[in-house]
Amino acid sequence: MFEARITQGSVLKKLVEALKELVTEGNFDVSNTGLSLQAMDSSHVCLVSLTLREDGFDHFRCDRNMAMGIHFGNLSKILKCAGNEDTITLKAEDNADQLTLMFEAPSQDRISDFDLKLMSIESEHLGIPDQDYSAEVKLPSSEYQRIVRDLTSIGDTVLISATKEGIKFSTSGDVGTANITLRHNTTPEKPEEQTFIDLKEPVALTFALRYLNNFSKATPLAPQVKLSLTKDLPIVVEYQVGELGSVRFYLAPKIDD
Amino acid sequence: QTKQRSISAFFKTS
Repeated sequence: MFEARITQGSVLKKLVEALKELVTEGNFDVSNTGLSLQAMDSSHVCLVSLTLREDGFDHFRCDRNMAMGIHFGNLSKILKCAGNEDTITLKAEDNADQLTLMFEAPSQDRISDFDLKLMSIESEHLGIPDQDYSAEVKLPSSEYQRIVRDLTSIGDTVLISATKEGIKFSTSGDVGTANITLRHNTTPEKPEEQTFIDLKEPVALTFALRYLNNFSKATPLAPQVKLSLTKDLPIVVEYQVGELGSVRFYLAPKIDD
Repeated sequence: QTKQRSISAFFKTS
């Protein structure tokens, strides 16, 4: 059987809210190392990779590897019924066709359980190599959210260029043009308000703003976000989910025809 | 003109 308990149930609520518009369905792959998900959006332009480690849960048991096919809209409906302070336990028998979600209020005086029907989903698993990137930028997730939101109101695509001057986001549209530059800045006392730019070589890539904007729905999960860029390769937008794991979004660059 | 490739073109199927 599979059983995973997390005291901070709001993390699961935030995760599903971050993913549900991008990916309608996907497999939760569970094993004794944890829970993972790899899913593409419907247009196959971006990929979401979620990894939650076994030791990040308050309790985790998985006797046999399973792929649980989840409809994220339906999972979201159920998780909306959990309180923000609730402990959430996920449970499934081996080869089950349903996932049980149990919500416990902190005071222990309210316990509810919901069964989510599982789906059978054929999905190809993509091998994502570990690699070095030309530029890695860590910035406040709220700053990333603001930049992509602001630029989305001006244009459809953004040119992201990383140089020793900083990281520049440029777009243009019917209204005109916009450029936002962030510089390496470790002045703020709080580490989560700092901007770190690790540049190996200058790089410039163009991306669809619609997707970058959608990734920012993960903002409530982490105070910082990491952007990784290499020429001709997908951008990686990564949110660390505390000690539990991470969610990474990969978006293919736009290339000249 | 720019075009958009599928994300799966960048990673190997395993």
